Amino acid sequence: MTVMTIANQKGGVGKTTTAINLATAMAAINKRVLLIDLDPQGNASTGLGISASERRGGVYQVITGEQTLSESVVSTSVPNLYVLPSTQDLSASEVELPHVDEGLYVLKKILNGHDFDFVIFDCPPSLGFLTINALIASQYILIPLQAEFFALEGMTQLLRTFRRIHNNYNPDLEILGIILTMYDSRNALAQHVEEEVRSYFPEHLFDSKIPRSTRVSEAPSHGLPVMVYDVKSHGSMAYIRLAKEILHKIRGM
Amino acid sequence: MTVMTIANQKGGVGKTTTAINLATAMAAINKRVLLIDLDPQGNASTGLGISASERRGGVYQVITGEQTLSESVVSTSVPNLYVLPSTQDLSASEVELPHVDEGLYVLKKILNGHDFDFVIFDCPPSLGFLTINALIASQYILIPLQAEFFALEGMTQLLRTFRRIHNNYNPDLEILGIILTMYDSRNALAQHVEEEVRSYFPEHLFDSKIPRSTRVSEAPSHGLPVMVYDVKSHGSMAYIRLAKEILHKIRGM
Ligand SMILES: Nc1ncnc2c1ncn2[C@@H]1O[C@H](COP(=O)(O)OP(=O)(O)OP(=O)(O)O)[C@@H](O)[C@H]1O
Ligand SMILES: Nc1ncnc2c1ncn2[C@@H]1O[C@H](COP(=O)(O)OP(=O)(O)OP(=O)(O)O)[C@@H](O)[C@H]1O
Ligand SMILES: [Mg+2]
Ligand SMILES: [Mg+2]
Repeated sequence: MTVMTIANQKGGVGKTTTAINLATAMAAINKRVLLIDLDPQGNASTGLGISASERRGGVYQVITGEQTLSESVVSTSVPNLYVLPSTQDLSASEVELPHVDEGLYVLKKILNGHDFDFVIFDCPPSLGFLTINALIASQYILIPLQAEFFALEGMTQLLRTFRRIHNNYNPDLEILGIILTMYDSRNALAQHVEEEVRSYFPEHLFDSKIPRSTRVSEAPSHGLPVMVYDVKSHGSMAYIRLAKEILHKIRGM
Repeated sequence: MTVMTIANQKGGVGKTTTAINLATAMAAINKRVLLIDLDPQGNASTGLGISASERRGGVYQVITGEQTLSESVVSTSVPNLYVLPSTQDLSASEVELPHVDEGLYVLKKILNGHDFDFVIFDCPPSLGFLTINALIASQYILIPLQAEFFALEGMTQLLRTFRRIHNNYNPDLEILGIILTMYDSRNALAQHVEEEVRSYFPEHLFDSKIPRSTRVSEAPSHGLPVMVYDVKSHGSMAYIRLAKEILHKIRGM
């Protein structure tokens, strides 16, 4: 079972969009995939067509032991893709988890004994307890990075958090890579950010870049991944290329 | 003293950009303005040219009583505009504040006895303790809304939080308005979101819309508000129009 966390404390950089489409790409090549929505906003759940009323429970109910993972997981319109949805009470766990015994390992524990090929955590825009928990339960961190100035600024803090988790809690955790999102090649700032990232983290930057594309931002309003909503769109093709790069990299790691 | 909070738990919707440029517009008409950066990422501080090394202390030091507000506030390159910067230890307060006596009122208390014309809080992308604290200390909430599907989805939760604060902690708190950001009039989704917002919240939507503009996203890398970096740009002109609308609305409320 390959477990990865999609994280970046900077808001709106494409974490959820990357989680949904990467999960879809892996499911399309017959991997059994579980997407765990750790954001109380529940965008990953909605983006896959799971309305708030269809959620029989979610991450919070599983963390607190009210339900088992199997009871809460729902299937989606994409074959092989399952979601553990989020509910709004999940925001309570940022305050409660620090006081629970072994509070840092609750997500790792809920995965015990389950046999998905891939588990993908979508995180809220913070480095709080839920994101830390997901990193402790994962082998990889995937970092979506919007090609903008503020997004670049947050990288130092994010990588410091990665090192702290790797050194103190989870030595298996590795950086799967950095993926540039909403990339507009006509924009000088975007090119500048790409050069900066390539010079600081040459081994981590994926070759694939996800272009800014209105089809990508339209897809969630139909409850579909862009890969299903419009498979030939630039955004969809870029996510398919990224999935291939990731599989190639994981085999080699 | 007029105190306002710029909040939206959805990430990347233009909270910091709106905070910086609104603060600059008010300072430009000779109001003494204090911008308080409640985001541990510190984007508002950086976007006004205050590097991490120049920050003598920040919100966290003032909340914990290590420093006074006057000791921590720094001036900016914009006359009449002052910043209480953020530092990374601010993220600790999301876990500590709930256990402090009167923890919900710490921001209201630090403003006592100071005489700025305007105080503007920039919030992190969450409805945690810092954002709640800012709302309790404020007379107005200003909601930047990106014209996208996921951003619209979060409005229900945000307005529920507003009502809870208004009813239980701060009856003075009012909705100043909703401002559409990164608006691309050629994009059907943006027009659709605008129609939805106008039908649900007709009295709250500002007439001004902030267009998507690369000059806006370039400005922070120069440590300047777009209103200083390129005053004639579409983004800058839109923020000037918004400031006028806000002043007009505040006088009438
Ligand atoms: N390649 C793209 N082209 C155009 N729009 C995009 C693209 N990727 C994401 N978006 C849109 O940008 C917005 C932000 O993306 P998304 O919600 O995935 O980011 P996030 O990092 O998960 O945000 P948050 O920090 O709030 O969790 C969304 O409205 C999304 O539809
Ligand atoms: N009108 C605009 N046109 C183009 N880019 C913009 C505009 N407004 C903001 N941006 C850019 O979009 C990104 C998100 O904006 P900003 O950081 O202000 O949002 P935020 O809500 O404060 O994010 P967070 O949730 O991380 O605090 C930034 O890189 C910013 O420079
Ligand atoms: Mg998200
Ligand atoms: Mg911000």
